[in-house]
Amino acid sequence: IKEFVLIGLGRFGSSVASHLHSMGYEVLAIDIDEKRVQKNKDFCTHVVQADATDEQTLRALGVANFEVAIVSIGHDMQASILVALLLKDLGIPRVIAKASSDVHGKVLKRIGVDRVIFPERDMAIKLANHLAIDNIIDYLEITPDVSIVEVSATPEIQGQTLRELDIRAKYDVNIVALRRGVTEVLVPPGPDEVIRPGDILIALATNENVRRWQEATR
Amino acid sequence: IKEFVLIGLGRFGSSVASHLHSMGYEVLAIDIDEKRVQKNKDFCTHVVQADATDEQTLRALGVANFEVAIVSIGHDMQASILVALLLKDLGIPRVIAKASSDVHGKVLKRIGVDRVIFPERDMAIKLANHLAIDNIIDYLEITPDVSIVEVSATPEIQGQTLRELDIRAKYDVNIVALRRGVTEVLVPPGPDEVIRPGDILIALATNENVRRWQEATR
Ligand SMILES: Nc1ncnc2c1ncn2[C@@H]1O[C@H](COP(=O)(O)OP(=O)(O)OP(=O)(O)O)[C@@H](O)[C@H]1O
Ligand SMILES: Nc1ncnc2c1ncn2[C@@H]1O[C@H](COP(=O)(O)OP(=O)(O)OP(=O)(O)O)[C@@H](O)[C@H]1O
Repeated sequence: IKEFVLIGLGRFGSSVASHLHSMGYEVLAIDIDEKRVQKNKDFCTHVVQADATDEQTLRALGVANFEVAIVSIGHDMQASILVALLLKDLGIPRVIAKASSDVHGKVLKRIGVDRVIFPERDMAIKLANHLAIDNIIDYLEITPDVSIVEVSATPEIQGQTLRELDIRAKYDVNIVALRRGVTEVLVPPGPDEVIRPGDILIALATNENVRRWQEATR
Repeated sequence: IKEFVLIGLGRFGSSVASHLHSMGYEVLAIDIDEKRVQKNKDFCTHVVQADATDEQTLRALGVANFEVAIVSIGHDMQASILVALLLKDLGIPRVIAKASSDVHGKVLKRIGVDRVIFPERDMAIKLANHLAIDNIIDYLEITPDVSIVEVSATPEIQGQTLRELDIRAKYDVNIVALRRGVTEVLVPPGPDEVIRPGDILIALATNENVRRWQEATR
């Protein structure tokens, strides 16, 4: 059973805290700003107004007993780094911190943060990729070149079977699943499955091949 | 060939602009803050210092000619809403806007924004889910219950073949791919593939079954 300490109740931090809390986990949230503490009182196990850059305060709050800490201070890079450093020095096994820039992320990594997150940058890349190929709904990067993508079936391919479309042979794109409506998922879809309007194809391929396929079947 | 106009060069906006630009797209970026304009000069086609809540300014900049606009103003909800409204009134077919809260998102939707993004909230949910099940590295939600998840191979399953592990029969979890190292991906992995330390399994299953599998093989 895991307990989490979280520092920084901005949009990212308060969402992490409330989601963990709603999943039944204990969350101790700390923020220097009383208004933010009040706003989050109902979404965490405990919310405390405190300056997390103060080591004595962290010790008094029993922060050293936690197994996982999340530092979600964005704009004050100095505070973010100092808090992360204190948490590692207090012996917390797993410290996760959000970074506001590549430089910020590098410093966090170097002082021993176990996982650095770039929420704005990662969602921006996702959106940019989506905008570049209209049809991509979502994707999961497997390696920098290979992704699993969700693509809505273009009019071009509707009414045909997967065997007829021969996507794998033509584009080296592997259709691993087909989603229809809200709950139906064919895994894998059969070769004689006819593509219908509204179908979502889940494909595994290099980004380049997905692009080629989409350009060819616009 | 698509051209984008983007308003608001915060962390999210500047990342979207620079990624689109690096993919070869034309990006006109607008920000009221001269410092941010200067910081982004090399990462967009054009960067202009201007107040995007001023309709005359938007018209003078030719914003009405763009097919896609991205509004990435976070803290000033009023400015974000006003800009989005102006962009729709100027006839821009697709307006995407980031929202800082559910309320902000609702208003944007209601004034006609085509897609509302919650970068901090969505990354927070992703992190919270990851923290809840230690082993999940990333995931793609197919439906609210079914996901494709990336799971690192636990010591429990290392040294065994997929046939021996019989994951599909036992947990209804379908291992669709196996990633090894930075670039090797087996799609699908053969039944006699021996799981090694460091392997990442890409599985398709209900969230519940992934959890069951992970709890059983901790
Ligand atoms: N020394 C500190 N101790 C505790 N909390 C702090 C400290 N410094 C900053 N904070 C808190 O961290 C929170 C998040 O910081 P900030 O708003 O700068 O980050 P952000 O990255 O813009 O947030 P968002 O997740 O909304 O994008 C704020 O609520 C702030 O009060
Ligand atoms: N009226 C306006 N016209 C043009 N740009 C504006 C206007 N109002 C705000 N901006 C710009 O929008 C940008 C993003 O706003 P802000 O920093 O509040 O958002 P944020 O959500 O915190 O950003 P981040 O993506 O870093 O989390 C800022 O650079 C700001 O100068």
